[in-house]
Amino acid sequence: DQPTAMNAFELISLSKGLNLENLFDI
Amino acid sequence: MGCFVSRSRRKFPAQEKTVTLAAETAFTVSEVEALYELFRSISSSVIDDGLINKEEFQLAIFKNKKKENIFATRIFDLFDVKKKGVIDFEDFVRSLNVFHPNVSLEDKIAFSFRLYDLRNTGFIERAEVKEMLIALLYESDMKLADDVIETILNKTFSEADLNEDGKIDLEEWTNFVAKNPSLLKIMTLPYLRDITTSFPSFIFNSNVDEVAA
Repeated sequence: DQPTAMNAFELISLSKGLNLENLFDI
Repeated sequence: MGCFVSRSRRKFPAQEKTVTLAAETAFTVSEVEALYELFRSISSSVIDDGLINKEEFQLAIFKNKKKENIFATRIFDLFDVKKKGVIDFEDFVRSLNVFHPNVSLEDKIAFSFRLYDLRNTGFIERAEVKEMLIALLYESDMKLADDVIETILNKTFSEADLNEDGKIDLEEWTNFVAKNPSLLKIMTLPYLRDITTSFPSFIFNSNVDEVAA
């Protein structure tokens, strides 16, 4: 999707800071 | 002496604590113990004190402790249940529990609402959403003109802010995510189902006589 086609929260949820899967990658 | 202290910090939590955490979350006793292996690894990455500080949390997420990020900071603040500036093991388990696939949608919605309610006002305000959008654009090197950002905000709030008071309350958020279920994707970590296979060494450190299934 183009960024402009997404709602604000869809865009925000793309942040790596919200991706907790990385916590398990140790 | 130093060795003794260091070794004692590596001990599993007391059996009663592990059993209580398992009883009050979606995790089994074995899974709580496996989570301790993960906790121990993160909490010793900068200072080996049995607590996760913000630097260690950011390091675990980004593999780079210098990178400041408002979303990781927000999650850290929510995980820091006792507001001590650090995450202890109990905070860690109870907070990760919300991300377990078996936890109710209601709990996930409530947590995600708090996540975006940056200033803890009980509402997700337009200014907060704009701040998060700008942070996301900065983080991802994506460029959008301010009028485009305003258009995205207008569209989002026209859909989410049903009473048109310029902010989103929990009920409006619940309706909004029902129409946009992909927004809750970040709230479920399938990994948590397999935590014992990811950290099998918990078996050797277990304090619990009979590892519960």
